[in-house]
Amino acid sequence: MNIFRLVGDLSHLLAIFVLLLKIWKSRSCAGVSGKSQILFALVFITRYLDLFTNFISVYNSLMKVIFIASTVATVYLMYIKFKATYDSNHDTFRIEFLVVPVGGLAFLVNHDFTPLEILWTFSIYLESVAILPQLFMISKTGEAETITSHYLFALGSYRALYLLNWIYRYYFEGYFDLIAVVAGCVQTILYCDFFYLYITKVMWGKKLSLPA
Amino acid sequence: YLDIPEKDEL
Repeated sequence: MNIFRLVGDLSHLLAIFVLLLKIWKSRSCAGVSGKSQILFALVFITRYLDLFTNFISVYNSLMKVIFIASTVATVYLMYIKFKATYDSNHDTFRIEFLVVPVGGLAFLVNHDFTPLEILWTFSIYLESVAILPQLFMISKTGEAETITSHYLFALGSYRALYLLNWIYRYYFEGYFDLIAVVAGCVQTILYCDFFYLYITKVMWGKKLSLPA
Repeated sequence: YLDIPEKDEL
């Protein structure tokens, strides 16, 4: 474990709980893409299938359980409890256009052609594009609540920190996973224009609004 | 099989 990965995991945890609390406190999921949350739930479920078979550490197992439980809880709040506030008119990204190609790529490009490894690879590829419905929804509504932009900033930062973690691990541990690194770069690049808007607007107390 | 990095990350 290194500081980049620890801060990255905590940033990820923060993002998930900022969103969960926003929905719970405001009893509304306006401006939040339920489709992205479904994709994130799928990412965690397919990635953590080894939860009971591959024990790494208490921290690792605990975080896996928390990530799965909190993301499933978010999907539950959005589609069941606060369904009336779900903005389906703006959450229109066709996620089958993400899941199908990502599924095909996981079959073609992976470390080992076994079910668990293909599902892990599917999860890594899917995570890199899972935020697209959310970014698409913001581009359609033209703006995002400040709390939602904090959520996105923490979520985008987590994988950027993981890139630093992989640089650290390459030099100090000789650890290198090309699939995770390439997908992590794609994932972080997708946030670049959001990061620009966040730093130039939200940090100065302005609301995040995309140029019309 | 040996060349797969261990899955010790989240």
